[in-house]
Amino acid sequence: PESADLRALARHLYESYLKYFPLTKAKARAILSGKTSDSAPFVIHDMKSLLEGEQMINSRQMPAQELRRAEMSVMHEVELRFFHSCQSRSAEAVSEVTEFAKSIPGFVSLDLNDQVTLLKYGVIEVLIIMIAPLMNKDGTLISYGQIFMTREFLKSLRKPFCEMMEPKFEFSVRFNALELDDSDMALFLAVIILSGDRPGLLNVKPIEDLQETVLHALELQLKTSHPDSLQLFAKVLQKMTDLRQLVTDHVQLIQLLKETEVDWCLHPLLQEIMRDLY
Amino acid sequence: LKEKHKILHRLLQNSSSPVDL
Repeated sequence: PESADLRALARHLYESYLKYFPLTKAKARAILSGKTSDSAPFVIHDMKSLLEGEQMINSRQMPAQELRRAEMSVMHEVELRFFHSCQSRSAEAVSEVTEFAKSIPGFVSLDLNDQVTLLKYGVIEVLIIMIAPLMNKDGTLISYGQIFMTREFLKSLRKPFCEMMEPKFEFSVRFNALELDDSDMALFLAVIILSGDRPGLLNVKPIEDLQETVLHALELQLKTSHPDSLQLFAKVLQKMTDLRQLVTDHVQLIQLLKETEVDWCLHPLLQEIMRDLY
Repeated sequence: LKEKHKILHRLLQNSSSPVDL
């Protein structure tokens, strides 16, 4: 009966994952390998193709005020415009992760301050994990899989923009080698969110209890669906250490951007998350 | 904490309706 409960939990989290996240690993891999009936993604590999593809790099629901803000601002440079679009999509993704978190059984019963803390500290880690399936060693899908941006192009941007994605590529190549599927990913994301060691948590015990249940579900699922992958559960959990370093480095780069780019403005939601993070 | 994280707080409190970000 206990394993039936764990399987039901895994199924529930997988359904939430499909409901809240627009681009699954299965779909992303199909696009990247060309095994989809949809048209191939538009490739951005230089400034010319970036300018051509720019209209496509909009968030799904580009709000009018967002457009106005972009028009009114004095962001002439293509890097800044591009990273402005990335920020809009990231803010949208934060709201998707929030909905996913709320669907984890027991999450909304936690102290509201602790819910805020878990999301504040967990959400960038979750986003880094979620971008991994969109990447291969040569580039990454963006804009819901409509665009493929090459790794070389991202590396060619001026400093510090060129330094933002390379660590994520290095991590993604290692993470993708574990070959998790979307249902494994759903459980792993829930484990990350339910980390009881985030700074400032008020009531750790119920969070750890929830995480332990999800960890059991993840362990059971990995054993059943990847029987030949030795120590996969341990290998997946080890990735959580890399994630913390990636987030620390990412926040430092954003800090650097704020200091060096006069026209840089950080999305208010991302500001909230990154302020006093580490 | 809630004061410093108003948007996050609002996302947590609202139902799944689209939130004006």
